[in-house]
Amino acid sequence: GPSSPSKDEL
Amino acid sequence: MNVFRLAGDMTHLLSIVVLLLKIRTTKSCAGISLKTQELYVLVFLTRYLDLFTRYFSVYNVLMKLIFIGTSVAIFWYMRYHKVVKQTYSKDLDSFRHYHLILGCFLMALLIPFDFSVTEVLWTFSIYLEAVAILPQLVLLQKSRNIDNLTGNYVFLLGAYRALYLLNWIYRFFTEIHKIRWIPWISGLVQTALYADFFYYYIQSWRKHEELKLPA
Repeated sequence: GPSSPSKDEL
Repeated sequence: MNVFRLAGDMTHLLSIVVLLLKIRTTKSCAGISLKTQELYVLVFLTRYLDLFTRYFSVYNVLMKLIFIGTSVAIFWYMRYHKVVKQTYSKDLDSFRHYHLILGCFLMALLIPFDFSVTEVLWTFSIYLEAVAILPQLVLLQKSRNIDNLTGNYVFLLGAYRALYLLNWIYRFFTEIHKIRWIPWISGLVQTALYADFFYYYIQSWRKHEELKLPA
């Protein structure tokens, strides 16, 4: 599925 | 990366450095909730599962390792260090944090971002972080006097998520243009839980008085 939002955040 | 997110990450890092400094220099964890530290270890371990599978940047990997490492180190100091563990106010740290873990896990099963293991655990970590400070706030209310470093630690920890709220607003208008209900509402709840602490912290700072939370 889509990767969770703002995965590039800590 | 925007200035709000960078400021948020640096504030979060600073809060952990302040706490580690307090424990290492005073060899005491009086006034610190071990339960909140345990919850944060859980937050980082369930949120950074993609640490070795998804690469974003050196910064991202480094910060995740630092957050996991420092939170485990703080847990170890409070739980096992022969001198520090004697100073843990176990009787005051009475919040039933296992209820928080169970509640957030059930919530993540009911309202996950996506029905996969990593996404349910990521959602769990977002919900859990929103309430992770509760044992610490309860402990502060029971503590007679709150030392400066402990006050600064909690203030910085609350301020970082407030900066993340600004980061989400900025990203909404500049790049994502989508509503991110789960982190946004959780972040709002998390920041709101600090509201009265922020009020008394700023009051004590302005009046140069010792920080005291009403029981």
